[in-house]
Amino acid sequence: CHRRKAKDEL
Amino acid sequence: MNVFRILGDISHLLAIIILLVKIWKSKSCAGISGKSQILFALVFTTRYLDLFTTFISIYNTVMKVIFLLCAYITVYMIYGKFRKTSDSENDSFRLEFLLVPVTGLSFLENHNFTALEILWTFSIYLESVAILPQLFMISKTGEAETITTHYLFFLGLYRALYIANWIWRYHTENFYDQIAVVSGVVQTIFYCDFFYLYVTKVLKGKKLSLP
Repeated sequence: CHRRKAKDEL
Repeated sequence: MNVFRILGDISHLLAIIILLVKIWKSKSCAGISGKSQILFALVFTTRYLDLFTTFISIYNTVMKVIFLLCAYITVYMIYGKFRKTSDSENDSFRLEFLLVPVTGLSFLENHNFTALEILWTFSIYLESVAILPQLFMISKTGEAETITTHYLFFLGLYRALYIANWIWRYHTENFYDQIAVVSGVVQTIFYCDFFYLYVTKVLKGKKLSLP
C-alpha cells in the first residue's frame, strides 16, 4: 500500500 | 472525489455557516468558545499554505479560501464585533496544554522534515483536538443552545464522513494517509459522547443540558 499525503483533501 | 468526501465537505461548510449566522442573527457569541475558533483559524492557516505552492482544482482552491475567510470572520465576531457578549469566564481551557504536545508531535511524526510539511502535520494534529475548548465549555456550564449543538453535530458528521471517504479511497485507489487517518479517528471519538446527547435529547426537542 502507498502512504501518500492527503493533500487533495480539505 | 467520492460521495462521502463531498458530503463531508458540505457538512463542514454547513457547520461553519450555522455558527456564523447564529452569531450574526443573535448579535451574540455566548456559549461559543473563542479559543476553539482561534484554533480552527490556526488549523486552516497552517494547512492551506499550499494555496501558494500547489494547485489541485478550482473546487479545492475555492473551498480553502472560503474556510479561511469564515474562520477569520468568526474570530473577529467573537473577539471584535461582539466581544462584550462572549463568555470569556467559561472559556477557560488552557491552550498550551494542546499547543505544546501538538507542536512537539508534529516535529516527531511527519512525512517529511520540511517547514511546509511540519506545518501541515501540525494542522492535522491540531484539528483533532481543536474542539476540546468548546466541549470543555459546555461541560463547565452544563448546557448548550440548540443551534450550537447543530453546529457541533455537523462538525462531527463531517469527521465521520471523512472516515467513510478514507475507507472508500483505501478500497478504490489503494490510498491512505496514516497521519490524517489516525488523527481523524481520534477527532471523531471526541464527538461520540456529544452525538449520544444530541440524538437522545436535542433530536427529541429538548435542550442539551448535563446533569
